[in-house]
Amino acid sequence: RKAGSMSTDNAKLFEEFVDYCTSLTQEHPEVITFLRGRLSKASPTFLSSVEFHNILSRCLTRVQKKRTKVYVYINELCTVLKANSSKRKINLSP
Amino acid sequence: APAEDDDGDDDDDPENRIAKKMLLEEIKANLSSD
Repeated sequence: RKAGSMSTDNAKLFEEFVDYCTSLTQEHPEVITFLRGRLSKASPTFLSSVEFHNILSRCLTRVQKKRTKVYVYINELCTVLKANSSKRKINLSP
Repeated sequence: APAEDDDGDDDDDPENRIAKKMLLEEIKANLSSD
């Protein structure tokens, strides 16, 4: 369980979210692997940010309240992590 | 008898079903691009 450059608090929240979702996505464990992959490619600055902390808290609270939307929240996190990827493509300007 | 009656409620949520489909398609696309 490597958290990379993530702050301890965010790493803890992420693991909590993953632990919770793992039991709900047993039919597709590749989804969690994919989410972890997205995390490993995200920018260290973003991973330690308050913004990421807020998104994680929100997703965790929501999934605990509404387990039937587990893929919605995983998808949301994946999208956010992708948008903050450290390997983000630079816009080509003419 | 199908044992999915209890576990299948995540598929009852249309938003969840769409998100799941999107995720699985993205995973598949990522695998094939590697």
